[in-house]
Amino acid sequence: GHRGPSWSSLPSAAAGLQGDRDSQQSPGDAAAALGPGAQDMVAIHMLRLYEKYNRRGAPPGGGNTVRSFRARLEMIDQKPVYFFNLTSMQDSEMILTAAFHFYSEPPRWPRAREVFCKPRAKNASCRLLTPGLPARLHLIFRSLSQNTATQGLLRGAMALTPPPRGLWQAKDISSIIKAARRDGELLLSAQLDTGEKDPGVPRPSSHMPYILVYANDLAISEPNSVAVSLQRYDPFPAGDFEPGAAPNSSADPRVRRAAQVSKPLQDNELPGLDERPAPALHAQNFHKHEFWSSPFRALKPRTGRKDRKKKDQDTFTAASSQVLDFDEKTMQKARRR
Amino acid sequence: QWDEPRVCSRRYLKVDFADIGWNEWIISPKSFDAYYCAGACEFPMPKIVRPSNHATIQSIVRAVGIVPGIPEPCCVPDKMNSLGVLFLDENRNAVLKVYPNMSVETCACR
Repeated sequence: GHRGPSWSSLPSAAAGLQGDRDSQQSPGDAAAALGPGAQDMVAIHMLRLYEKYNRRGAPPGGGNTVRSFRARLEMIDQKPVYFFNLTSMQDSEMILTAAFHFYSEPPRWPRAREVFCKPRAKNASCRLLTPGLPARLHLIFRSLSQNTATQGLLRGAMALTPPPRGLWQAKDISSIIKAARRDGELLLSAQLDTGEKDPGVPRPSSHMPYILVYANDLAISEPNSVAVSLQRYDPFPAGDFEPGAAPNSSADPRVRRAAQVSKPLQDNELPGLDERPAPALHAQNFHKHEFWSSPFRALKPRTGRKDRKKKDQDTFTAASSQVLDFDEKTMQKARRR
Repeated sequence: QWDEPRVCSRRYLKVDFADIGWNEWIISPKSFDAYYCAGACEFPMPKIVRPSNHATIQSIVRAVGIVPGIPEPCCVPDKMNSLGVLFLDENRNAVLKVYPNMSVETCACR
C-alpha cells in the first residue's frame, strides 16, 4: 500500500518539473492542464513518474510508456462498479506490467467497538458487541466486449484484507490486462465487493481507482513517431490540393493517427521515386504516370476527402469497379488504419 | 548572428509547444531545448565536425571539382537525447512517453 500524497507534498515535484528542460511550469500548472479532476491520485502519480524520469533519466518501469486510465463510476445493483476504457493503447505498445490502484476504506467495525467498548471496559457485554474480524474485500475484474452490454467475462478476482486505516493500495493486474488485450476486450470493469448489502456512498472523486499500464512502445524509435501520438492536426487537410485552401485548415484539429501517413503514400507514389539522379527528376515530373501499370492510370486526379470517402463507399458497393476491388474485411481494415 | 560560427555546429533552439499548437494536450514540459544543426561542411573539414568517411570523400570530390553538381556534405544531428513528455491522450488520460531523438547533443557532417 501507499499513502495518498496531498498537494502539499508536491513541492518536491516542483523541483523536477522546473528543471532545465522546463523552466516555465509549476506542478500547479501541470495539474491544471490535467483538467478539473486533476487533484486526484492518478494526476499526482503521473506527475511524480514524470518528475522521477526527469530527475533520474531512467525509463519508467523499464519501458518508454506509462498510460493511466481513469475510472468511470456507475452504480449497478446499488453497488459501485468502475469502468475503464483501455482502447487507447497502441498495438505497438508491449505491456510490461499493469497495476490497479485503489483506495481501501478502513473497516467499519473498529468504530463500533470504540463506541461501545471504552479501553478499560472489557466486560462481557462489551465482548458480545464485538462483531469479530471484518469481512474480506473482493476485487473482481470483468472485461466487456465493445458491442455488448452484458456484464462481461470474469478476468480475475482477488481477496484483500481491509487495512486498519484508509490507504491507497496497488495490485498487480498484468496478467488480467494482457489477457484482455489478447482477446481484444479492452473495456474493463472493476468491482470492490465488501460483502455489505449497503456499501454506502461512493468515494469522493479524489479517491477513484485508476490503472497504470507500463509498456514498451516498439514503434517509438520509428522515424516521426512523435507525430503519431502528439501531432493531432491533419498535415494534409481536406483541401490541401484544392486551390485557395489554407494549410492546416482542417475543421477538427485533433484527428486520429490514421491521417498521419506520409505524402508519397497518400499519393500512391512509390517511396524513393524522388531519389533518382537529378537529370531524371525533370522527366519524372511530366511522365510520372508512366511508371505505373495500367490499373493505376485509370485513377482520376485527387479529390477532396469527403468526395474520396464517398467514392470509397461507392467503390466498395459497386462490385464492377475497375479500380480497386477489395472485399469488405480488407476495406474495413484499411479504413481503420 | 555575426557571432554564429560558419562551420557546422549546434545552434540554440528552444521549442515552445504552444508555438506549434500542441499545448492543448501536452502537460509537461511546456517547452524544451531542441537545438539544431547548421553551418558549412567545407573541405577541409575539421575533426570537430566529426565527418563520416563518406563525408570526407564527398568533400574532397567536391573540392577537386571532377564531378559536377556534388554538394557539400550535410550538417546534421549526430548524437541526440530523448525527452519525456506527459500528455493527455484522446480520452484525456495522462500518458508519459519517452521519445528518443528529441534534442540535439552534437552535430556532424555526413
